[in-house]
Amino acid sequence: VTEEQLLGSLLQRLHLREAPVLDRANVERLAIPAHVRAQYVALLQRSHGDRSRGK
Amino acid sequence: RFSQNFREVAGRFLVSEADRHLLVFGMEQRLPPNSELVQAVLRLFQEPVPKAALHRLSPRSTRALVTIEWLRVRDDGSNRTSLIDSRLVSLHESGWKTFDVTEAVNFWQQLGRPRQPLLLQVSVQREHPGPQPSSAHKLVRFAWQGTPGAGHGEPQLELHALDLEDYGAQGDCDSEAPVTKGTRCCRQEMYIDLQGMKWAENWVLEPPGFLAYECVGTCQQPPDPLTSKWPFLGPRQCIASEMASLPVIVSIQEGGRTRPQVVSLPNMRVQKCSCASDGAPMPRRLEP
Repeated sequence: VTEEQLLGSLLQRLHLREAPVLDRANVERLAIPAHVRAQYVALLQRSHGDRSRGK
Repeated sequence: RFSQNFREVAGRFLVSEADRHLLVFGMEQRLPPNSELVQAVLRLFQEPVPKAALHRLSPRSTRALVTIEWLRVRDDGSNRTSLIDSRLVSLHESGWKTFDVTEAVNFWQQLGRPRQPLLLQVSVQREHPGPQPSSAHKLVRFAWQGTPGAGHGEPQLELHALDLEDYGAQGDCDSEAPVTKGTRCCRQEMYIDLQGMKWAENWVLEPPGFLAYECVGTCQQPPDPLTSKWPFLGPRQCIASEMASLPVIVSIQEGGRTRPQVVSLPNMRVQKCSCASDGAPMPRRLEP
């Protein structure tokens, strides 16, 4: 996986043309709510389980 | 039958309707564990058609279509077939006819029931379906249709497999040993530091980085006679055969507010490296 592939996949998923430039102050105030973190952890655990076919 | 490194299996003739035959091959221990099936060939011996019958043939019907299907018998007794191979055979010819049944053996492997035999249904049809009557295809006879147990010309299954001890990957690389030209295909740690990427700043909140892994090393190539038999196969390469997705948390700006969102990125982490040939058919998945 290259940096370009990673960025490309993220932009494709979010239907964006380029990476947004966000204000640090906004982000630093941002707390990740429990339900979002729970969703993230669940996906992380499931991704170790799901096996895509690869190339 | 004639070579040490080809495994052949003699089959048994089970039942026959006019132009449909069911073959049974015992498969137990035919394919060693940790081996990769590269090709399976079904060999049927076509008997010569009696000359008198040949003379009565109309010029339009000198060939017949032989079709091989894999027969799957479910636990509830129902069964279904999958088309595996078919080819035209000439009524004027006789001898061994070969069919590629690799996919049937792949399906049998996916069943995960080594003691269950491989069932192949052979049907012989007219070359040209259509309203005009023709029974020329009934003249196609295979050796097993003669006296049972005669022992000659029984259907045979050739299995060509590579031992993955020699031709496969070795799992994860030895982190102590440097990767050299002689290193066998393996999965090597590769960490992607998202915090070091300018575009991710203030945008990707989690993870700060992740182990993506990569496949390195080389694969041993099959011996020459094998490759000459499969000209369409490229060299065996070390590739990522199983991938996993990567969830990330990004900050999204909507209506003047910033909120976190989880996104899953497919095929971002290598789970397994394997040796595979470019051009090798990807086995169809068995439907549940």
